[in-house]
Amino acid sequence: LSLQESLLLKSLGLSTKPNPKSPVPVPSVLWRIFQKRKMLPSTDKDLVDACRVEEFNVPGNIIRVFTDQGHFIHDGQPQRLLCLQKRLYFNLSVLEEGERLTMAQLEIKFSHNSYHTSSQGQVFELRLYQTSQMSLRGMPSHEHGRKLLVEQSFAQLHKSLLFNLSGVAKDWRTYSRNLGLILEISVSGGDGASAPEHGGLQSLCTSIDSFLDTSLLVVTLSQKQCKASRMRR
Amino acid sequence: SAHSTPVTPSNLCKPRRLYISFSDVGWENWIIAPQGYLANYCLGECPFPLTAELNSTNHAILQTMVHSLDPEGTPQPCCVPVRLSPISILYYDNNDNVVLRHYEDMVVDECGC
Repeated sequence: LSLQESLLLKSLGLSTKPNPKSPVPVPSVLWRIFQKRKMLPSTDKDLVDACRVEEFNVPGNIIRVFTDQGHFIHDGQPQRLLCLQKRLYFNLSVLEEGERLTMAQLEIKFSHNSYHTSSQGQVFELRLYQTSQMSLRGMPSHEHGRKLLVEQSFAQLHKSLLFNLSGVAKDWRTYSRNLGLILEISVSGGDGASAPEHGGLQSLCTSIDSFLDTSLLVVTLSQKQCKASRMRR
Repeated sequence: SAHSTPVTPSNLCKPRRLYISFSDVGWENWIIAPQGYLANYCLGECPFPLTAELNSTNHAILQTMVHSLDPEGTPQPCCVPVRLSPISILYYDNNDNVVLRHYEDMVVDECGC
């Protein structure tokens, strides 16, 4: 890099020039925020606080969307009523030390919000665990080593489900122990209902097949870039 | 690329057009948007007497007066940005994550003495 280029990058808060290898599509949430600010009349632009994300009403000047680097878990024995079990992992190591994390939102996307006739009215249960221990085989050690974060049921597949994981993400950064999450979606067992036959379970899980992917939106505040300009102002 | 086409041929202190093209610096493969933006810069005289539209500070008024009396001893006040606005940049980081980052004070909207 030329001296000028490295100084310019540094002034933009970047230590190196990024070199993307397989660029992903721009998440619509970021594109919308970017377009909204770009379309502001120039007379209003200096009124916008560049150190606050008004869309989420939190301090911050950097918004990242992390793609999930986890994998599906198939640990052999069919589990009762389980349609999907997946490890989720978001690599937050790119956050710079001087960045304060102010929000983290998990999005679980389904490819459509129509309703599969075969599971009309079917209720599903979603559980999200924070992994705190990793068993030797890299598989989640079942009951211990994970903490239940979210447990909710849902009866209709929306395009996406959103969960506030700010506390968990701050934990990951504070204790530098990011072992990811475990997502489980199962058919709601109801009271003591017995597990349907394997084929039955398969058909009930069909609509979960529209599961598309998960991503984590993280907002951080660069103390260096935001505090300095505030003091000057 | 700095190409300034002053709208009115005036040498008074005011914003001058400066367009920053990210592809000029070879950043087009990691910056998603914008492709560039109008950063502008301030240039021009702050002569005595300072008129209201020159956005001057009280001290600048004093300094122009002293300059008019002793041009060799005291320079004219500087022409500097007095109103700036932020820009947002969408880019890929080294892990192929998409980042939206807001930067304060990146566009000169107004200049003053």
